[in-house]
Amino acid sequence: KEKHKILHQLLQNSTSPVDL
Amino acid sequence: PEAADLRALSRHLYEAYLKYFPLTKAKARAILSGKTADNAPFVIHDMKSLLEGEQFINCKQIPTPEHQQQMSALTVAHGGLSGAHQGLECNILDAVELRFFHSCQSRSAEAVREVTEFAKSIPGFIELDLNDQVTLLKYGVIEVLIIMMAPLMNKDGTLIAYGQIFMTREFLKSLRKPFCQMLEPKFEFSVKFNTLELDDSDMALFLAVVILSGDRPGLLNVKPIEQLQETVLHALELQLKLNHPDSLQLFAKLLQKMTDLRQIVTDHVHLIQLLKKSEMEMCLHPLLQEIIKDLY
Repeated sequence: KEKHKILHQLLQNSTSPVDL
Repeated sequence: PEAADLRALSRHLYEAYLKYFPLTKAKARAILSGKTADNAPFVIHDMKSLLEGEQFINCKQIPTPEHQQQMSALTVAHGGLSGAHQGLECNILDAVELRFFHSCQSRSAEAVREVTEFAKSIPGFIELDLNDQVTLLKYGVIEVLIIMMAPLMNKDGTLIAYGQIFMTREFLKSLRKPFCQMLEPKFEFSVKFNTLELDDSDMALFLAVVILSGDRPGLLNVKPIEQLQETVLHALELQLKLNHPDSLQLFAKLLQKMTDLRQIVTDHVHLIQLLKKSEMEMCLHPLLQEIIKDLY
């Protein structure tokens, strides 16, 4: 899951500038 | 009733496509053929016009407020790259390719977000195992982005920056290696792909078929993916029969493109890996790194 953290976030609508 | 369900699926995917992808094929072809009421795109054909056009490439003008909000999220993260780059005393003409490459990365990261939203709109997609959703996107997204470049391209160049700029193929070929090798295979693919004359509603279904590929490495539960793809394939076949009644074997020709795409993506990933080694000052966007790492 850690390897694809941003993809997971995009899929779960939890992307923010801080996350990225 | 079955055909009615397939038509409803086609309409649904077309609506999602229009919602998430700001530059449609219809709009891109209007710009390329000079039929838009707006101004003609700014043409980049040499280093001088590239430097002049850079303010456009930075994608400051965004089509919708929703895109603007999401885009700033992606560019904030990427801003550090240009900042770090400014401190380097590079030859300006050497640096310009890297700056352009960074801009392409920012736009690609935003495009990955658009494709993700589109994937989530495919009925049944978000019910799949979350790890499989990630795998489908990881392997499918570059193929989707290459398909979506086709409407923006003709044999002479490509629209970029949401259709505000036209960059000539000759200029791209004149860049130093390996930058000059990056888009040429996409032009070759696009010119052939465009002869199929798909419209945006056909494209929506084809993109969904590509995303729902059950043979991606590492999938945990292939069966539900194949079932979803089969339904979308039926919808695509029906759509093409109705929308292109005179185009023989269009469905088969389109499916063959999926084989070509895999090779283009493999070559593309190798070029990026080459760039990472040769261009010490080049950084990859974290989202694109995630996708490319251990891909092929």
